[in-house]
Amino acid sequence: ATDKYMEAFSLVKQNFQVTFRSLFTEDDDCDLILLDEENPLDSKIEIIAKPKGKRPKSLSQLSGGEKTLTATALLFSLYLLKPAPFCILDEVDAPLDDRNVAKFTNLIRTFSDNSQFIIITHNKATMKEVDVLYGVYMQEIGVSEMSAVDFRDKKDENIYEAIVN
Amino acid sequence: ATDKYMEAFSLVKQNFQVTFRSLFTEDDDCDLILLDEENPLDSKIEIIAKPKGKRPKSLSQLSGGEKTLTATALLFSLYLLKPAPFCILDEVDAPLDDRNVAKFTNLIRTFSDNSQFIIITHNKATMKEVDVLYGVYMQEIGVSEMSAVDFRDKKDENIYEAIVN
Amino acid sequence: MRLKSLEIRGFKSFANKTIIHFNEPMIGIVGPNGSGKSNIVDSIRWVLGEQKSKELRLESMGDVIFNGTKNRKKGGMAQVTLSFENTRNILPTEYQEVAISRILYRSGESEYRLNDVKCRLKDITNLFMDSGIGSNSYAIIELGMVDDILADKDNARRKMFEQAA
Amino acid sequence: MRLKSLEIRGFKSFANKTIIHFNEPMIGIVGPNGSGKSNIVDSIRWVLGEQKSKELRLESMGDVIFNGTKNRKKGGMAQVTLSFENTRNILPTEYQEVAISRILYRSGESEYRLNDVKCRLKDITNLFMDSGIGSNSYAIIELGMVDDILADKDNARRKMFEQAA
Ligand SMILES: Nc1ncnc2c1ncn2[C@@H]1O[C@H](COP(=O)(O)OP(=O)(O)OP(=O)(O)O)[C@@H](O)[C@H]1O
Ligand SMILES: Nc1ncnc2c1ncn2[C@@H]1O[C@H](COP(=O)(O)OP(=O)(O)OP(=O)(O)O)[C@@H](O)[C@H]1O
Ligand SMILES: [Mg+2]
Ligand SMILES: [Mg+2]
Repeated sequence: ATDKYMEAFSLVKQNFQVTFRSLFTEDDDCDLILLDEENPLDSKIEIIAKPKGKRPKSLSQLSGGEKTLTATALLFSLYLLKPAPFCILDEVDAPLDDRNVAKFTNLIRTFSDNSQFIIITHNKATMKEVDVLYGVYMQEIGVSEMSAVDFRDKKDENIYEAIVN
Repeated sequence: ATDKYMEAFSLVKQNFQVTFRSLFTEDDDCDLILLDEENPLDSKIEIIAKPKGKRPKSLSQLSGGEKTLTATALLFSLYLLKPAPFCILDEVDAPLDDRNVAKFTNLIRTFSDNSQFIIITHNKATMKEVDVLYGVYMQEIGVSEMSAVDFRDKKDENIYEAIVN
Repeated sequence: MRLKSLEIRGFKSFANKTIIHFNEPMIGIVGPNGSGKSNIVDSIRWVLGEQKSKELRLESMGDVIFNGTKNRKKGGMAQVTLSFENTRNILPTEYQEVAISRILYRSGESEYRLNDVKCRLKDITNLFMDSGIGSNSYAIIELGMVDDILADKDNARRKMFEQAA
Repeated sequence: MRLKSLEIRGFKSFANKTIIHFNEPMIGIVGPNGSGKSNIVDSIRWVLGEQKSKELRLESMGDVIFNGTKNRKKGGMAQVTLSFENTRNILPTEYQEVAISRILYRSGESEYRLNDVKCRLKDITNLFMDSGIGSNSYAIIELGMVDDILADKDNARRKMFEQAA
């Protein structure tokens, strides 16, 4: 069991270094460390993230968006170990600026050969990147309904207004 | 001390009912309840929020954005007790849809006669509502700088790109 | 294995029968706060066997049934059906298409079905054992999980590694 | 009482001297993830006397000093000055303009100043006692506080009521 865990840990670590660099830049460093190497199955796991030549002493010194990107890179690294047929992301892009939203959706695009991604979002930049948009709304108070939005022929402002108003 | 607390509590409750209705609608209900009325100073406080004719059994049944609006209404209600000369909001609008962002900024506009509001945001709808925008960026790696953005004469996309690229 | 469709009826705010088809790699779901987007995520967790009402934002499991509004009385049951195309024969079954359903009646009676034939939850979890899907796999990523990874709350990181390994 | 300006030098990522002027009711601060926006909020908390390094996202108070990058060595001190116009004579002082400064040297020596005259933190907190500002007043609202109100973590609601009352 320990060997299986150590093997998975080392694969996730490799994935993490690749994924982190695609969300940050190729010059950025990160690492995953087992704090208690004698007892890997019970050990706490430390995350080291050093974006853009900065020298943060710990994760807590990173900004809100940098932390989200780092945690997302780790979650994707776990996912890559055994890609599930589908993956749901619920408003994970909320703390990201537009440039990081683009990196985020581009990364998902590379994974989408193997899995379907369902992305819930309020972010217009994300809405532009997906293949189809489903709008959820309540025509009657308290009752949800959905309809597909084909936006290839609408202007951006109109998609959202079409759904939310 | 108990009287002072009870008086403040009842004022905050009134503020909450008004503020909640300006963030939701005039037909929505909310309440603040002291769970242990015998010992107000040690009592837990319960928040009741019933938006849009729904019947949620507790706060946890509300959506992400509805919870944020409810908590924000309560924070503003406490603020109204003794309005501080300035108020800083750090990305509080992240979980809100565009219509709720507009309600949020309109409410702040009404308070801004008495206090200055500094609003940190990634949200373009919020950026359109403020009186001036300051852009923060790192020209040199790891070193922050700021400059005012006068966007009255720029197109929307250009403001953000001017700052973030 | 690809998702084919999701049918929700009587589950939380989806009082009416609602169907989503999944034909694209990247699917966006948008809509105002409180419209029902996260409820869709809950319905997928639920149909895959989630037992913890807390994970579904409920006080008790019965709360998944549409609980009525001032204009419509509460529902008598909740039903969710998730259909997959068994491409690449990831699922060890002779069917080309697999539909799993979960039904809960207000009486408390509940039922699972595999291609419309009653079965036990165990039959469904056995079916999905090696495919990376289950109600607690990494197929679902929300901001709450990002926070748990960052804070390492209750050894969240180690638990996620164990599940993935 | 109105804010006049904020000057940050050597504080966190603001290695260079940076000045923001506050002339409008609603001021927006925008910029990419990690550019330094929340650091501005930290600098205002700090100059108003915040003693808890955790509230400033630090492991120890010395971490407020610019800690260098691969291209620039670390700073020797951090200094923040916040200036107010004493309109409506809310502050019990004969000055029309009040500037409070806080300085921390890498040696650990620290200093507070009121209109450029050395003073104790106590002098500053006494000055602001009734104006609703202090490092723990409701002048600052971030998403973290919204979460604390919703979860009522460690009786957060009761504590906020006590402070406001
Ligand atoms: N059993 C139920 N019956 C009817 N309505 C319900 C039930 N359970 C939850 N709801 C309602 O569903 C709504 C929440 O929907 P949901 O969390 O899916 O919103 P959302 O679209 O994700 O919004 P946000 O953008 O704010 O995250 C709440 O307003 C809640 O009252
Ligand atoms: N003492 C310090 N010296 C140098 N840089 C520091 C110091 N403390 C923090 N930083 C850096 O400041 C950056 C964080 O800035 P901040 O939290 O203000 O970002 P932000 O603009 O709020 O971003 P976001 O939009 O993601 O919330 C981090 O990258 C961190 O490494
Ligand atoms: Mg939601
Ligand atoms: Mg920030």
